[in-house]
Amino acid sequence: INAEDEHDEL
Amino acid sequence: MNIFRLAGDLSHLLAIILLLIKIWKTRSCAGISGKSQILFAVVYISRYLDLVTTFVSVYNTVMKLVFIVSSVATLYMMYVKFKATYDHNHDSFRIEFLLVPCFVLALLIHAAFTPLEILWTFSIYLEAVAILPQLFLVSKTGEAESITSHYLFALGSYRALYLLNWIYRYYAEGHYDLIAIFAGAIQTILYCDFFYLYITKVLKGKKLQLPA
Repeated sequence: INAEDEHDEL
Repeated sequence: MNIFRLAGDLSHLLAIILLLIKIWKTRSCAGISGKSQILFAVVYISRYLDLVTTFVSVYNTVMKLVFIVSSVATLYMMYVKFKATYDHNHDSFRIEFLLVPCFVLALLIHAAFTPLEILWTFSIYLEAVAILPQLFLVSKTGEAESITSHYLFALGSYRALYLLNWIYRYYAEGHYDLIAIFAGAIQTILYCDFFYLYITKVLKGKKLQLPA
């Protein structure tokens, strides 16, 4: 997943 | 998820709980910067708007809700319930000097020019400097209650642990986000002076006294 598309961190 | 990120999130949660305990138990918000708490509320609300658009995991959703609710609860306790104990005079940092530059920077440097991404980037930049009014308040009063220093230590440790998480994710998953890494590094550096005082004084049972 491209990090920018979905921020999976808090 | 990795151990560094989990430890970071738990340290962050601990910090928020310590702050709520301090204000609730002492029924006072003396020594706490309301300005920083306003900035943290802005950080969480602007960062977690994706709560309504994307579902990452139950853990992710629950933690986001906890952070938003607890920051609003802290503001309520500081500006309404225990308003009389709020230290207006010393908590004088002009937060517009942080809000505006962070927003402008987010408009200039971001991963994508979409409302959610700009707000997410703004919240990342803002979080890096959100502790400044609190550190400014501690430097003006020259001291901090021990529970306040534990709060600050846990809060500073959370992003330091995230730095380790980003190193791990770079080598383990090839994942990295330079915006978060640079802001997180600045955020952690801002605590260094406090970390030194905490380790050399508070851990030895002394009160946190800043050199006058």
